[in-house]
Amino acid sequence: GAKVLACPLNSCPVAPASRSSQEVWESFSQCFTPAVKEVVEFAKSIPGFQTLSQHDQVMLLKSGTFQVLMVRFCSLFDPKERTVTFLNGQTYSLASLRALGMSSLLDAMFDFSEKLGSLGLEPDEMALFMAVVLVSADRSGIVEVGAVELLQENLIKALRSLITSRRPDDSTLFPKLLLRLPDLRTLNNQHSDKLLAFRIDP
Amino acid sequence: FSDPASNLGLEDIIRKALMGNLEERQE
Repeated sequence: GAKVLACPLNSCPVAPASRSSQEVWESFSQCFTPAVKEVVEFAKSIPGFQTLSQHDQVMLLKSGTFQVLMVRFCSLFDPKERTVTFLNGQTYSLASLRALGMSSLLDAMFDFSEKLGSLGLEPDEMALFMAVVLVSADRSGIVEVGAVELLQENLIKALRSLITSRRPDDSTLFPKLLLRLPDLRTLNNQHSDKLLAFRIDP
Repeated sequence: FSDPASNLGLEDIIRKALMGNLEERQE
């Protein structure tokens, strides 16, 4: 009867059955809120982001926050050991997380983390990639599409320039990185479904 | 549940976190 919200940001992934679903959700919300605020601060630091309309800033963050967090925290997933280290410091094996009901989403997260980790990005490259991720988020609801597209183009150019100047002999890295964008969209959808399922039927 | 970010409370957190910045732009 335990209530499970096995997200790496959750300090209490397995809650006793005696706690109400609302209590479990509110406790989890307190865990992910600081991370969401950090993504908003990160967005504000992206050159050009604050020139977008207020509405479009919110729309991009709504669809891109989880994707940025997935990139930021992909180092919590250890594909060699097949473990995930939660922000509460506890490390969980793949098998124990599967037992907690994180099967297909977990596999997709491991797969993504392994692919991204294998590219060996430097911290500044990773930050620029996260900016591209955020501005490449779902366009539904965006009003000033041209302004978002222009910002995206500039960020992609900056990322390509940074990567190709550092690794002039590796022409495959940049396209490999862009291929991770659709992976993140798929993960975002799976993740939303999982959380909404908890909200509907914990 | 067509808007997961709203239903999960994400939109509210984002709007509040952006608020200071947004108020500055409105002025």
